[in-house]
Amino acid sequence: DILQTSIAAYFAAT
Amino acid sequence: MIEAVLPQASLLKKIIEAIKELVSEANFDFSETGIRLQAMDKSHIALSFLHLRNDGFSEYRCDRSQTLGINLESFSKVLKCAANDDQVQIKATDKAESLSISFESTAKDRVSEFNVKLMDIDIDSVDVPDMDYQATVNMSSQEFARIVRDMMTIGEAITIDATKQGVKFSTSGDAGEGNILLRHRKTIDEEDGPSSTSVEINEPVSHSLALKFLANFAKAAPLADRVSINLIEDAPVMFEFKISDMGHIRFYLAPQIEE
Repeated sequence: DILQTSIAAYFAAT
Repeated sequence: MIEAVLPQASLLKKIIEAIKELVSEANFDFSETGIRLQAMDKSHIALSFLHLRNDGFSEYRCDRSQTLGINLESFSKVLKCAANDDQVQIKATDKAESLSISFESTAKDRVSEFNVKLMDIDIDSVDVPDMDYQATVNMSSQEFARIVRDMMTIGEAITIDATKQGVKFSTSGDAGEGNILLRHRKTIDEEDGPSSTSVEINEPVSHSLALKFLANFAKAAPLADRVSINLIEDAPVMFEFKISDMGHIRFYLAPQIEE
């Protein structure tokens, strides 16, 4: 299976 | 008060066309230095960034920083009412409820004015640090669009492998598999032509990405002759299209992970 992660997981929220 | 003038409406049309499939509504942040936009797609997998510097406009005025929430489909519809070489002016007063967009023909004998309603958009923004990418591929944006189109006939995901030799795009699906290799050229000059590809590399890197997002990014190809693909292990891939001398559009896409 291929998992697509959320972009938000990589960058800190401002 | 915000006022910005571009000599040709075609540029603004191309910018909005490049992002409207990914982002249906977005906050445009106007400041003294220019315009910025940051928006995620609905699924929160891709992040779009737009930066237009004030000096790229023929006139630019922003008395105080202001955020304007705009529906991009509406913006796009209004821009379709402009001829490509019309001058375009966008204007908003403080606390405005709508954005005023006007077009003036090159002969200055036809002026049209539209208003697009502004909206409050509550979205999370993120901080994207500058990164040391392991590999940067610089290639023709038309070639990028073509590869994405070709790969989509076979599969749903694309693997981008960057090595010293070049960059390889590959895909597979029920019907079969395919790959396209672009060999690295040391210098990109007139002789090599605009279609040549360069790969600056510290370490080989490979990423699998969903093709449907790349198809959306490729809509920015009319804005720039070249695209750079910036790769780093375990982090989003960054695609950058430079907008003549005034800024850029960047797309960040989270990689797919095999379970």
